Amino acid sequence: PQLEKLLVFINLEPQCDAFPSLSSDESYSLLVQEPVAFLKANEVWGALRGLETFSQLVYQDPYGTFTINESTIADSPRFPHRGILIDTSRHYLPVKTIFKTLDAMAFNKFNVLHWHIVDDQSFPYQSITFPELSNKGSYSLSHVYTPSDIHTVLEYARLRGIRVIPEFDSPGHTQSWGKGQKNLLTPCFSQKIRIQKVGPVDPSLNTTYVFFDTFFKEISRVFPDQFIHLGGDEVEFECWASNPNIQNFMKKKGFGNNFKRLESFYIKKILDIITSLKKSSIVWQDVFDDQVELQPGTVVEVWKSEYYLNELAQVTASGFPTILSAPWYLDLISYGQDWRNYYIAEPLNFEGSEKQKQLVIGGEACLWGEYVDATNLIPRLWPRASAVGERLWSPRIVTNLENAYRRLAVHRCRMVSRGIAAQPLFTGYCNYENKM
Amino acid sequence: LWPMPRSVQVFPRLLYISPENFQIDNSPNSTAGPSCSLLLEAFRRYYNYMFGFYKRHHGPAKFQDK
Repeated sequence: PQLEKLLVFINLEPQCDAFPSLSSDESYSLLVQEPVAFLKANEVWGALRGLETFSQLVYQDPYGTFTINESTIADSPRFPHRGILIDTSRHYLPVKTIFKTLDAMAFNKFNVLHWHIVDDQSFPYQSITFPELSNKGSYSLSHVYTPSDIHTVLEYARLRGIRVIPEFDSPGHTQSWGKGQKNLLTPCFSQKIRIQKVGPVDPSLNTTYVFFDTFFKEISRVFPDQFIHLGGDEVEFECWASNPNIQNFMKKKGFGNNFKRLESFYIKKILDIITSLKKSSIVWQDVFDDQVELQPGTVVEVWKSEYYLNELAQVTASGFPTILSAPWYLDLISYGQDWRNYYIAEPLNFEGSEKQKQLVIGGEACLWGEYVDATNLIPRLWPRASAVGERLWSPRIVTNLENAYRRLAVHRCRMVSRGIAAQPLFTGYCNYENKM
Repeated sequence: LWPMPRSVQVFPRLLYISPENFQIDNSPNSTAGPSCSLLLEAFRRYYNYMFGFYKRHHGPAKFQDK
């Protein structure tokens, strides 16, 4: 019996020329029977997920013969936001490496690339409006992402049904911004004398908000996704506290000595800029924890590993959608099969109403860049992130670790055969077809 | 399969696939027609993932002889 064809049937508005979004329909059904198999989906995004599943059903035996079992599959994701965070500031990642990451994401049904594109160490984003930001802030003139690089990453991701959400973290984590944008960062003082050091973005100057209004206007045009990640994490107050202008500003605003109020004042104004651009925001949980007034619909990303389930309960009790990354910090490495810890993390294991649980829209596996560059990103990410991929895609009851190990070991070899240098889970081998 | 689908039934009946003859195509009454480059690109990409190694290392038509 032969299988001669796979026919793909889209029955709603296909979205062929669109970008995927949080509301994209990724459901599909697959019927494999002689002589024609059928893949049905409402939109192209489901067809892409179904093609990946179909490709995993095809088996090549040691003699080179291709076979497939007759099967029926009905599938859809458990969570709509299933992301991978990459950090291109601590180490620059060549576009080729980003493409490879997007390929592997598609093999694991991830659908969001959270691009932590700039931070303290370097500013590789080449801004059209403010070219000095990367001219002065990147590691070198070649360690930049030009508008054309950004465009090719966006299109490569779109063809795989993957959203690209840029993160421009502020007011902290902005040291590299100050090199190309004068007076953006707060000058630090010691005993009333100005010192070389600069701190977070200066929230007391109007020029700060004029700059960000123009900058985010550009970002909202360059990146098509509805969401922009504004960061807002780990703001250090010492420099603000040392600066006489900030002290006067605090007095004028009646903030007393509470710098969290100054941080909230700043973040609120940036959130308002994003809203005025008809975009939505994602922020780290620090913004929520510091009681910043958030627009409804602002997504809070829970990253602190301590009591993250309580944090999920609090964020959702306040009515905000949330994404979880706390248990999935893959930059923390250890000896042994740490994929098992990622696999057993259950995002809905907190006390809360059904309504609260629905506000958990998904999660992200994060690979921060302090010790990661093009030489080790792929093996460090895969197959460890695959464990997060199944947690975010598959039904909650899929939890058996032994069964998962057997499937993941095969999946890892399949990724190797497709050119992804996925590291081994434990002892064993991939058969010769996988051109190790 | 990874990640595990929501519902899956795999039957024992095995079907053979001959890469030379196998096609991935739009269904005639699909709303996504031949102009949907996103899908055509995906069909090409996944054909390669499934059979690319075969084509590169076994040359054409051998399967046909059988």
